[in-house]
Amino acid sequence: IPVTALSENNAMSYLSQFGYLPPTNPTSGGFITQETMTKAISEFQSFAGLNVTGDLDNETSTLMSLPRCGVKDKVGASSDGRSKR
Amino acid sequence: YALQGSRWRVKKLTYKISKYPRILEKSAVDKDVSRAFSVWSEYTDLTFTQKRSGQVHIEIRFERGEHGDGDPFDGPGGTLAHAYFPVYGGDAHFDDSEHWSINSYRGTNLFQVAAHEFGHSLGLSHSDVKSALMAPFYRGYEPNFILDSDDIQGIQALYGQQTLSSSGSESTDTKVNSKTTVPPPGEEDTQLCSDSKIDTMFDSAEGHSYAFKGDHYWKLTTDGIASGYPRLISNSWHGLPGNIDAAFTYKNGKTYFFKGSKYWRYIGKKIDGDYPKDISEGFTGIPDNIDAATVWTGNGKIYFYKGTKFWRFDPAQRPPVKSTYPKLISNWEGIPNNIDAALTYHGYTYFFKGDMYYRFNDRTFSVDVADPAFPRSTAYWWFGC
Repeated sequence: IPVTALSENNAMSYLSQFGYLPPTNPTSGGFITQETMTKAISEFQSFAGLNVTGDLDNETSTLMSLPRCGVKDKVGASSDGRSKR
Repeated sequence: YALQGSRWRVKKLTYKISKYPRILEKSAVDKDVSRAFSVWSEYTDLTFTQKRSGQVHIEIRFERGEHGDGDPFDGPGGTLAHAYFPVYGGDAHFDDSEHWSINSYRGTNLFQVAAHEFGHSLGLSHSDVKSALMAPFYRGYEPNFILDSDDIQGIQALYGQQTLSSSGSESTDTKVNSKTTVPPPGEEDTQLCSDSKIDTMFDSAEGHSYAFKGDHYWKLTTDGIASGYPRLISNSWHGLPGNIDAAFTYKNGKTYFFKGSKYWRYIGKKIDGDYPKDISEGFTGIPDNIDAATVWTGNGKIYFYKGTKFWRFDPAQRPPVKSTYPKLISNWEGIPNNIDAALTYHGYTYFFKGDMYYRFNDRTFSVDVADPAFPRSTAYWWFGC
């Protein structure tokens, strides 16, 4: 299903950037299933030590808004990892 | 901790800051970056040397937005920096749009972020341990930063504490050696062997003996100096200055350091409260600028030495220093005045002065008669020269 809410868009972008979702495909508009989104959120919550709800709750959104390192948390699940130039 | 899967195959690594941040002085950045590397060299025998030009292992750049690697920075907040694992070159990039700061609660602390990124440069991925440096989220300025045990286990899983046999190649994605190896006997230390006069010597609660001299310290083994030393005092005991006058570890397991009119208290290498404090406040009756201090295991009392005199301090008594003190060091047969350091070790008290040391026998109250005679060479008998 389309992820339309702004916060979910941001979350999708975040989860994609840090290795929990496949990189967003600009030609397909970034559509993913809710199941995939829930699973990605759950994985992020688990890694970050939050309650694993699968929902984009306040705690999860807050953590996603914190300054952080740009290196992926998960390497290999959604990409080949960081390559140099 | 999590290992990415690659590591450096050489232990002497070089780095270069190719592009400095706009808002900080270069010399301050150099210092903080060096300190950030020391976080990792503290627990391995890796060394990091800054170069100004030419080829280096790790290139550091402060950049804004898109900067040529296809991973643009996003302005203030959000992503602060990123770095490449060894197999991809080890370079570290910092978002120059951030308000980088040094030793300040304002802005984003450069030292902490740099230390984190260099963890990636060395092969560590993000940890799911919240207290770890390698956790991905910036947690604010920590004035008394200490590397988490999770990070230490991670870096030592990659590099151990032993010299790795170099194959000549600089990076590899081969499997890492997950065993932490025992450090080999240290090589002769040029600094201590050429001038073995020290500032202070003490035993930690964990039973390690340390020698302090200037801004550096050495860990002693039964054979001499442990490998990977000297290290910077300030990198291990955060907040502690160099040129310490005296130190001892009391029976409560806490280590006390003295310099000038001040003293500091640590548990291991973690400062134990709001220090420094005045010696006159915590050790009433003891003068400033002491030469040395020891705890006599026989009675738990603390002995302070300065010039020609010594004071006995008993924390359980009021006043802690009796009116009969100070007394003359010359009362203790064979011990010189103006000592540099003193240490209680294996039931004896050792006094250090210049390049020599004396072993004092608490039962005979005199310097031991032995062959070879005391004083003996500190360099030879203590530092393995």
